Amino acid sequence: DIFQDALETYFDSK
Amino acid sequence: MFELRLEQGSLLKKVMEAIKDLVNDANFDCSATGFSMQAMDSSHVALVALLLRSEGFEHYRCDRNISMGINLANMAKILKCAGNDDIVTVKADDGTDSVTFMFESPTQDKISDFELKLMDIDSEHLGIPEAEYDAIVRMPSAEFARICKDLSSIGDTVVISVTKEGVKFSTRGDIGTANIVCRQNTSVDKPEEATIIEMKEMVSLTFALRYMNSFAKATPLASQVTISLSSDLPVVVEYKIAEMGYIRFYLAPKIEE
Repeated sequence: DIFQDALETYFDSK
Repeated sequence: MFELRLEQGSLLKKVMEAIKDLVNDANFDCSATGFSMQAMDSSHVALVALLLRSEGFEHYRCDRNISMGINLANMAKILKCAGNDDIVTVKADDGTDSVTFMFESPTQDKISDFELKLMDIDSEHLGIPEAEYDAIVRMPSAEFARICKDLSSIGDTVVISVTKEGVKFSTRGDIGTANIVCRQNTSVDKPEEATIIEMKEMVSLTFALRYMNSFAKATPLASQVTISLSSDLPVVVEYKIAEMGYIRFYLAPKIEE
C-alpha cells in the first residue's frame, strides 16, 4: 500500500 | 519425525480461515516448543504470528526441528474436509516432501487422510521485540469485528484513538464520517463481554480497514481481542487460542501525508 510503511521499517530481519 | 494430534480439530480449521486470505505461502516451524508460523502479507505491511504450544495438543512429538513450507489456500482446502468434531492428526516424516493430515470422526467410524505436498519457501523472518505499549484495549472480539465491518462501509481507513474517555474508532469517506466510542466496561456479568482499557499515554493511529477486516476473521477463535497501540509501532491485534497459544496480527500504521 502506498500509504503504509513496510514492517521492516519497525522490525529487524532475523 | 513430527506428529501432532488435536481432539478439537475445528480449532485448526478456524486458524486457517483466519490467515488464508492474508498470506499465500508460509513456513510452519515445528519444534519442542510447539507449532508456529510467522508470515507477512505480500505488501509487507501486515504480519501474522501463530503459536500453538506443544502442551496444548493431546499428542505432540517432534524429534528434530523442521520447517514445512505450505500453501495456505491448499491447506485450508484440506482442513475444510475435516468435520467440526473430528480429531486431527498432522504427521511428517523426516526427509519427505509432504505432510499428512488425518481426520477421525468422534465415533471412529470415518477416517480420512490427505497428503499435501510441501514447498520450498524463501520467507523472511522478523525479530519482534517485546514492547511496552502506550495503550492496550481488551474488548469482545465480535464487537471489534462489527465495528470494522460497519466502518468499512463508510471509509477505507480507521483512526483508533485511546483517551481517558475510551477507545474511539473513526472513519471518513465520500458519504460522510463515522465515530464509534467504546468505554471501559468491567461491570458485565460475563468476563468475555468486558471492555478494559489500559492507557499510559493517549494514542491515535490510522490503519487500513481492509487489513482490520481480514484480522477479524480470527473472531471465532476467541471471545476477546487485545489491541496494543503505540505511536511509533505497528498495532498488535491478538486473539488467544484457548490454553494453547495465540494468533497475533501486526499492522504498520498509515504514514502522515
